[in-house]
Amino acid sequence: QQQERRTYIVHMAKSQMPAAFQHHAHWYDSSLKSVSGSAQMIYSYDTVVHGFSARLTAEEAGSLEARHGILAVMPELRYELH
Amino acid sequence: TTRTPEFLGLDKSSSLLPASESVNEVVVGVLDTGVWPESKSFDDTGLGAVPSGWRGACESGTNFTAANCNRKLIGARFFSKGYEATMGPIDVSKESKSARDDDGHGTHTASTAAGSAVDGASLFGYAPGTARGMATRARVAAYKVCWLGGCFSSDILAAMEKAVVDGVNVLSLSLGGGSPDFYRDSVAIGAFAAAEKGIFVSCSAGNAGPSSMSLSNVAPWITTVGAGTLDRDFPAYVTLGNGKNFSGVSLYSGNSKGTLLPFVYAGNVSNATNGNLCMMGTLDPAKVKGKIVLCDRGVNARVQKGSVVQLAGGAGMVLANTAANGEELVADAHLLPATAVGEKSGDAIKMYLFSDPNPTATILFEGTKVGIQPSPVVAAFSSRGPNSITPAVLKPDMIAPGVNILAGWTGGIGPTGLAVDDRRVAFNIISGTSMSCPHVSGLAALLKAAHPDWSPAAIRSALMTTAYVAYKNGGKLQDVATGKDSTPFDHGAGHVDPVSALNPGLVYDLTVEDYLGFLCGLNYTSSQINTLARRNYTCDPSKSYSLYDLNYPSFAASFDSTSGGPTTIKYTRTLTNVGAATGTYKATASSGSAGLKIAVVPDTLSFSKAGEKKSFTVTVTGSAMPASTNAFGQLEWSDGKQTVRSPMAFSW
Repeated sequence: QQQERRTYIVHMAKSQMPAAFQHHAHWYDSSLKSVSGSAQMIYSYDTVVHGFSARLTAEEAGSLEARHGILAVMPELRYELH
Repeated sequence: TTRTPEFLGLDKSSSLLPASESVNEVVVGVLDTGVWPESKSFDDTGLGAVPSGWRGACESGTNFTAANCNRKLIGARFFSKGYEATMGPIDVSKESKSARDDDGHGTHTASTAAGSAVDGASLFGYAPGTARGMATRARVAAYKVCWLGGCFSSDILAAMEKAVVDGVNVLSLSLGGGSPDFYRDSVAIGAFAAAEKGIFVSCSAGNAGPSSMSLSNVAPWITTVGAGTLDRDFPAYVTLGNGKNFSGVSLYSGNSKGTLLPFVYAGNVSNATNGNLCMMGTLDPAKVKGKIVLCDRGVNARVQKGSVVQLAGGAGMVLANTAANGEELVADAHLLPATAVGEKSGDAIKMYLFSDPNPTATILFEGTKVGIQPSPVVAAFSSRGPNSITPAVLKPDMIAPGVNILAGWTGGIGPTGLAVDDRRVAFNIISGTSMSCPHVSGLAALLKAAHPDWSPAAIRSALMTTAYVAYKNGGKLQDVATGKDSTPFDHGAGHVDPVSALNPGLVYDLTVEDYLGFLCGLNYTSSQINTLARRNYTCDPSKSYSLYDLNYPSFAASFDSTSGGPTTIKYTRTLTNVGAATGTYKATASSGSAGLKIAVVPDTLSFSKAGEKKSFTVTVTGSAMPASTNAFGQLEWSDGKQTVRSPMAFSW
């Protein structure tokens, strides 16, 4: 289960983006790569959320959550039509 | 939709409604199953150029190109990356990897909100008339986020992000199921950003009623919509061999011979323990062939029960409600002669079935009847308060038509949605808070056109404070689940009245700062606020944040039943004058319970110019009451011409 990948939405504190990054997308990408060499970003968000969604293992999600500038790493939820 | 424009008074009030040029500028974004662009509801005849500020697009994909858009359907995007990441690649032989609606739900909701007028609409002759959206001149942008396997939050967030950037003015989401924490709920997060940018977001309240505390989408920056009935019905009677008649409803399209046929109870013609439910493969064809079968409602889809009876050789079906549904009747376009009856009728019919050695029945279809009273009544399925997350915010905000609503449909599947249903229809009749939500979205578009400077909160306030809670004869709004008066936990501020909402006189306005203060009142951490609101925001430790001071157009609270004594809550509210330049409004607070005392200070507010704001406090004292007690009241501000009404709801 620890190695099973699922989708997480990663919320970032944009104000904490290191100066070395010129664009938030680079910072998001770097943050993802820092915990996983193989995880793919699904979406990068910048208007209603600062962050991205990606397929991660629980271990990778935990590692990401502990990094500077990460506000929350939340498992994806499924919604239903009413 | 047919009938709802008349039911809402939109047909008689053309002089009060905003000019078509201003509605032309409003874009309603619908997050759903996509859109069937060939539907006549998206005909762009008579519409002017696309609004100049529109930045949306029509994305190409399976059976969909930019050519499918026009001056009515001005945007069509799809978001499947999150869905595919979890479910695997979309099988385009089963669903379109594009904004094309294979399901029907998205076409129905989009056309309800802002569909063009289509003459001669009906479903097999049922609910005939001119079908139109609430804001016929508004533009539609479809954002497909729901697929065969569900609607995923990563896609929903991506769609809301695009919709905000594209420039929608109203967002309509007829879906739910997120987290109870706003900062974990993608719809609440996306809606916060949308509201911040002046976009009105309406969401369905959910279909988990009549259980209490069953609401979805309860964030205070979302307008939460429950469902009520229209004054329209589709009667189909069951006549038994003993001569007794029972009324039901049906949208069956064929004729009935009117001859009595053998009648059986599904539970008695099945070897399965749940045979009474008419689940797939549970009926014995030898015992069903040529007979009418009574199936109990529940577990599987209503229309599937009819299909199961048909596949077993049955000649007809009576679908009986159980206690879970009571007397609520939802009409379906069954594949065989069938009618749905309430629990009481179902029980009486079963008594006949169990007592007569040779029971017989026939079903007679009466078509469409309008003028049914009382109406509206709160639908049993409509989710109910109290708001379990933030009891200080009353939800749902209001109800709107959501039962047996005719609107546009996909050409991809039949009206039942069953694979065996090869019928194709331009319009379908379905029910749910999914259907009530886009009514309010379209009405919000009208208000936005009439008052471009109003905030989303002001638009909601106008809709809520002018909603009605009594019938023209003075009787109180009813709840079909109980057969009794409905309460603010069922109907919120009441049933929407768009013509009155155009000119409410006063509004309770809200800004992003107010919502941030509300989050402080919830004791959210800075990190949680940043997650939800995308900013560094620190609650002032020296400040006392009260949830009761959120300038909401309703009043609610949960009292402690174990306190042993009365509890007092003080609310602060501010009204903004959006009516005549001058006016004096007097407050009248009333309570339906001896356990509630309500005081308003000051009880008179005088406005001397447009846009002026005046504050007041409401002090509510609740006596000690047993747990699960509810009490209700209302506050009205009136200048003799206009009345601004707020519901009050308290639970112990």
